[in-house]
Amino acid sequence: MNVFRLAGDMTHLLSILLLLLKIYATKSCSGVSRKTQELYAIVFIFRYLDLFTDFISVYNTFMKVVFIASSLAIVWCMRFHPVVRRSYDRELDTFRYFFLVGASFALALIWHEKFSVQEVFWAFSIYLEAVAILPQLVLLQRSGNVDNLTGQYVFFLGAYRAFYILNWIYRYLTEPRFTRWIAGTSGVVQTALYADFFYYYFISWKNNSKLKLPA
Amino acid sequence: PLGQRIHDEL
Repeated sequence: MNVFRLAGDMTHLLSILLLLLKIYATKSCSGVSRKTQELYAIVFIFRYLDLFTDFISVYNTFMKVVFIASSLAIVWCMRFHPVVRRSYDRELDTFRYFFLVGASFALALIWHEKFSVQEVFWAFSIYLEAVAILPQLVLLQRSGNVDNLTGQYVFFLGAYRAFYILNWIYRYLTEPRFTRWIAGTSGVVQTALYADFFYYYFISWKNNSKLKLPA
Repeated sequence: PLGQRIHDEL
């Protein structure tokens, strides 16, 4: 565990918990793509199938459980919470996300580290995470709504990506034979898509600020 | 398990 990896995990955790708390406190999920959140829940469930087979550390197990539980809690709130669900932008969140799931699974069948159920699902979760932000990007472009997607969520999610890339560079330089072809390539794609998301978020945020000029 | 790489990152 190096400092970049720890910072990456902490900012990732903060981004998810902040979104959950924000939704719960304001009782609104306006501007949040449920499809993106469902994809993240699928990502964690399929990546952490090794919870039951491999023990790495208490930290590792604890973080996996928290990630699965918090992402499921966000999805639960958006689907079933009697107040929160009413603010969901259903008609704007129309991205065909089954296409992403299918494409990621197909790629995982072709490119994986070992042909086993666990390893194919692990690769699938890595590819799906890389593109999971797309429904949120589309929703943001359509609604221009940045009320609920707080600056902090966007900031911490971006910091998580940046720290993980620094972590891989650090491990590549310090550990003999360290390579992460699948995670590394997907990580770069994910960061590029995130940069696009950030760009639109910033434009949207700027435009909203302009609209708030006193009449 | 021997021979299998464990995914130590989250």
